[in-house]
Amino acid sequence: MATVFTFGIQKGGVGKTTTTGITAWLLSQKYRVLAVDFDSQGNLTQLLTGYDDLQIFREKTVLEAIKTRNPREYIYKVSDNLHILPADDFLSQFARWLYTEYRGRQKATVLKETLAVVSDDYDYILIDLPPNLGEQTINGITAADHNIVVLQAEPFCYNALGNYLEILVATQEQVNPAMNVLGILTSVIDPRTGVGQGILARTRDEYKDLVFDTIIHRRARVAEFAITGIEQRTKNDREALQMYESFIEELMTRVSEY
Amino acid sequence: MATVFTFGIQKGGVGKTTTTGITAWLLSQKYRVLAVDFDSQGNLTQLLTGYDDLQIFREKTVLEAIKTRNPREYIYKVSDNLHILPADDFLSQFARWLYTEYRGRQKATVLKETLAVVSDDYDYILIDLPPNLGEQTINGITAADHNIVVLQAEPFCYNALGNYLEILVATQEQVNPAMNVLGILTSVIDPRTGVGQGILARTRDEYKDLVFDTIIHRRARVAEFAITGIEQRTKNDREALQMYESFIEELMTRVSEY
Ligand SMILES: Nc1ncnc2c1ncn2[C@@H]1O[C@H](COP(=O)(O)OP(=O)(O)OP(=O)(O)O)[C@@H](O)[C@H]1O
Ligand SMILES: Nc1ncnc2c1ncn2[C@@H]1O[C@H](COP(=O)(O)OP(=O)(O)OP(=O)(O)O)[C@@H](O)[C@H]1O
Ligand SMILES: [Mg+2]
Ligand SMILES: [Mg+2]
Repeated sequence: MATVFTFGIQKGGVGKTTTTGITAWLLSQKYRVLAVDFDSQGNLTQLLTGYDDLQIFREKTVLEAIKTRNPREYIYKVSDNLHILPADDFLSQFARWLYTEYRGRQKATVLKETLAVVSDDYDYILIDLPPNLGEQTINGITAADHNIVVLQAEPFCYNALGNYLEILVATQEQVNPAMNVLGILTSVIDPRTGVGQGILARTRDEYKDLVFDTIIHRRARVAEFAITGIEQRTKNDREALQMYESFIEELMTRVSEY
Repeated sequence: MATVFTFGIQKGGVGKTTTTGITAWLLSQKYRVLAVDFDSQGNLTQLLTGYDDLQIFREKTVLEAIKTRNPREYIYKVSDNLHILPADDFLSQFARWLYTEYRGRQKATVLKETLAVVSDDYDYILIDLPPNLGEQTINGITAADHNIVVLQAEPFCYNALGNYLEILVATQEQVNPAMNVLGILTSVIDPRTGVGQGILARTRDEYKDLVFDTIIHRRARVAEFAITGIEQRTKNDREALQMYESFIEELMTRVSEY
């Protein structure tokens, strides 16, 4: 039975995909991991498979896996231990399909039921969420055991935090009592400015133990992974990945407390 | 008759709201400007009004303006020459309202028809778009005379560019032949890395005159505007705003060529 994580917040461009991708990649060194790209931008698919053009995944994505309830058919092997359910821009049809074609009663659990089919094949399943509060996000957090909130220490993202936590708690109460909010992972764009430090301090004051100790800093090498693929060969690679390794250590400790 | 601009791309966190807000603020020094927040995050509303908590705008947003076709009722005056149609998270109901309640024939032109009611009151109308290709984005670009594509020089955003331009061209052909793609405004996170420079060069090669000469650079003062409000008092303020002033000069030149 795999443990399922989501990485989300409705604010755009704060590191959801990058954190999901690197975490999946690092975990796959010891465990069997399925990454799920649940954003129609397909960035997690690009990051992990190296394909910029997603034409090769046309009609072989997470959307088909959900429609047929047969995810095995659409899983792409990145390596022995790292598989992905890819996405392309057709995933933007998900909400319309849910409202106009899906015949089941519970709209919020279609992803959860789809992933259950392959859950025994993996140790961890990591879901990347889109920058909105639509049906993909609701389905993603409903499918999760543990939800990780990705917070960039900047005003617009901080303003989004309250709403996102409310949605998580509402989903826990109404649809999936077994899920939880595992923690808030903070990142800082520019540590020299007061804006970032101020928001980090406010977040720790307000949410205390919910905030991971690890802070993700901006490193040029991380942004380059989107072009070169994730690597761990040079000292620069290892330094960039170090932040995410200490995040994973904390992640495992938090999970073990449940 | 106001000239209508949109600022968009489906990639999140690339500067759409910041560019819309600062451009609206600067234009309002000489012209009558209406800013339209068409993203349920409400970031443009926060940036221009200074309210972090959007409760004060509950049921007084662009969504009500569209439903009643009476935008004047919901316009908030930031200053004499700068007004805003605000948004809050209820705007995420827009797509569902369009599919389940709206009785008109053309779903893509509801915003355009709503803004037409007040078009004579303004010289410029600037619309901030959300990070997706949903109904808000389609309605926004259909309401526009000129669409500005906001491109951050990083791989995921560059990968989104082709799709976004296709959507703009398809909307021009099918719904609004009078609109155009005015240009691609590029921004660079970290000028020292090769990633940004490489993407800037590729974009210029591929899209030539479509790319604005002005490049938006990261400046800490700009990120702080989300907390302090946009100001032009200190040397630091003026330097931060300078990038956007040269963008506006180019904008006006391009518009005059139509
Ligand atoms: N630690 C980091 N150091 C440097 N750059 C980073 C880091 N994390 C993310 N980035 C870069 O920041 C940008 C935004 O990250 P990413 O696309 O992962 O965010 P996102 O929240 O998934 O965006 P969206 O809301 O569009 O899905 C990307 O260009 C990415 O390469
Ligand atoms: N020129 C700049 N210099 C420094 N920071 C900037 C600049 N432009 C934007 N930012 C910051 O980058 C972050 C993302 O910008 P913004 O929220 O405007 O992007 P967006 O494309 O509207 O995001 P979304 O896709 O979530 O709507 C914000 O924290 C903003 O303050
Ligand atoms: Mg993403
Ligand atoms: Mg925005």
